[in-house]
Amino acid sequence: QKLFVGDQVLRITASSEEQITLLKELQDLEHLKLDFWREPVKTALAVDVRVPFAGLQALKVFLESNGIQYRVMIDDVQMLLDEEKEEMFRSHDR
Amino acid sequence: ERNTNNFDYASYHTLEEIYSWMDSLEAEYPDLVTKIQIGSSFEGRPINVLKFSTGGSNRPAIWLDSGIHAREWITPATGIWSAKKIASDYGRDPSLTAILNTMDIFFEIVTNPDGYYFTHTSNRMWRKTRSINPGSSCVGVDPNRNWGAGFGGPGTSTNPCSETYLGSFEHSESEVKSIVDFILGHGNFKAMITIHSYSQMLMYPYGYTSTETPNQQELHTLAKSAVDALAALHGTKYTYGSMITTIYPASGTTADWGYLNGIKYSFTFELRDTGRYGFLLPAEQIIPTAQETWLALMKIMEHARDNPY
Repeated sequence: QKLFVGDQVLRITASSEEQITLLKELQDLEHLKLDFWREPVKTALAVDVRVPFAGLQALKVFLESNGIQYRVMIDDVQMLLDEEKEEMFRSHDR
Repeated sequence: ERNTNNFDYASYHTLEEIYSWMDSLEAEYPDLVTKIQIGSSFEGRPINVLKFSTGGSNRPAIWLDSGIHAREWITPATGIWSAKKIASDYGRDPSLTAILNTMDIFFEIVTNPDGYYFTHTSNRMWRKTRSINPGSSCVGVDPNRNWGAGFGGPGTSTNPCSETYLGSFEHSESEVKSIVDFILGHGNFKAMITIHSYSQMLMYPYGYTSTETPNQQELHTLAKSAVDALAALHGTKYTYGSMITTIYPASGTTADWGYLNGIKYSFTFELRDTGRYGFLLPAEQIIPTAQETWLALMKIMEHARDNPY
């Protein structure tokens, strides 16, 4: 079973077309294994991306060095999935 | 959960539970509901559709589907609640009754059964189908990039490892081909609504080109009335418009295929994004999401009923 321990989901807010372009370029960096839930399109739309733990530091440094705003939307994906699983078990019991 | 009245609509369910629930719904409403198998998934699971019909032959029809992107669990959850609503409101709600007295409704609640099963057993974040890609170790195709509508155009990836991999040819995925064959074989669909999440949007064609459809104005007005109806319940704000102007260029999508094949009222929903996390919607939001979505669905279905073409 695949685990997502330490993976985070970032909500990124680009403030210019240049930043959108930078974010689009990130999609080509396969080694980071980024999973875009909402892709970079335009400044009015937030970008959500799941970042494997191993790539977190690199991505955050990239965003901060380019002045791109972000916040951590999910602190640990695995914890959330575990909660979801427990919720399902409770539902089964009920 | 032996019948659909005891079913817990406020929680997420496995594929097996959903398929069992379909059987229960069919058994409880034998004069209205029929389960049809329109094909099999890559891994051999049945692709089931609920047909709601009050009789007649090859009546004009409405197509609804949910769950084409496996991990978007809120969409089949909304589908289950909505299907029960269709069955239980027939004969009670005058508007829905009028729809079903002239049209049939077909509802595919789990459009990507292999992917959905995989999200329950191996990878909760899985989005694609589970087909094998020759020459690649990466599995699956994005079934919302695999339709014959601008196939291979902008917003798709030719990399099998990408989440938006379009597949080796159009309708390569049995999950897509089964719907294509069924709808074309039927030949009288008037509306096609595909339910995704999570961005709070209602979109109409096109996604693969910035050219406007000949029905742009009508579709835009209808989308507005649908999102207004939706917002009236819990205040959930949707944006709306053509796919390419509202979200992004996307080729090979369900809604574009429907429109290009003569289904004028072709829409894509992106359900709510107001959960704690934006993506994994807490179970307590299932019913509110379904309730508000239902109001928008009704607007589109009523419009299809009242504007035959």
